[in-house]
Amino acid sequence: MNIFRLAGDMTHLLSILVLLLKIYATKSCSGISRKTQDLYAMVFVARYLDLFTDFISVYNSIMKVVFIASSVAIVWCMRYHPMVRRSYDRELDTFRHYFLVGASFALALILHEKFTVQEIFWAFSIYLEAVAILPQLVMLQRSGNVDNLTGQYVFFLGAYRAFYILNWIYRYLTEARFSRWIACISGVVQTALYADFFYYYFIR
Amino acid sequence: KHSSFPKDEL
Repeated sequence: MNIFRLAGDMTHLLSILVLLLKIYATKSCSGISRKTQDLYAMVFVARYLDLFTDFISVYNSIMKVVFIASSVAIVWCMRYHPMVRRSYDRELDTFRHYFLVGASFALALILHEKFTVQEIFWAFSIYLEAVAILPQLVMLQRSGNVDNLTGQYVFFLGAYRAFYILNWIYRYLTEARFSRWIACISGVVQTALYADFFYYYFIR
Repeated sequence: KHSSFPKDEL
């Protein structure tokens, strides 16, 4: 664990918790893409299938449970909370996100480290995470305005991506075995999409 | 020791 990864994990956690708490406190999810939230919940569930098979650290296990629980809670609120669901901007959230799921899964079937259920779902989660922000990006461009909640959420997510890239550079320089190009390329694509989002956010 | 990048990350 280096400082960049810890900072990345904490900003990632903050992005999700701030979103969940604000949605719950204000009873509104206006401006938030439910499709992006669906994708993130799928990302965490698919990636953390190793929760019961591979123990890495107490920190890792707790964070995995928190990420799954909080992302599922956001989706639950947006779908089923009687007041929150009324504030959902359905007509602006039009991205066909199931294409992303299908394409990511197809890519995972082709590009993976081993042909096992866990490895394929792990690769799927990496590819899907890289593009999961797209429905939110499209929604932002359609609505044309960034409110505080969306802005903070994307700011923390962008910070998480930036710290993780620094973490990878650090690990690349300090660890002997570092050759997982699947995650690296996907991570760079994901960060580039956030850079686009930031650009749009700042010119507003 | 787990140093298998990036499976030891979140």
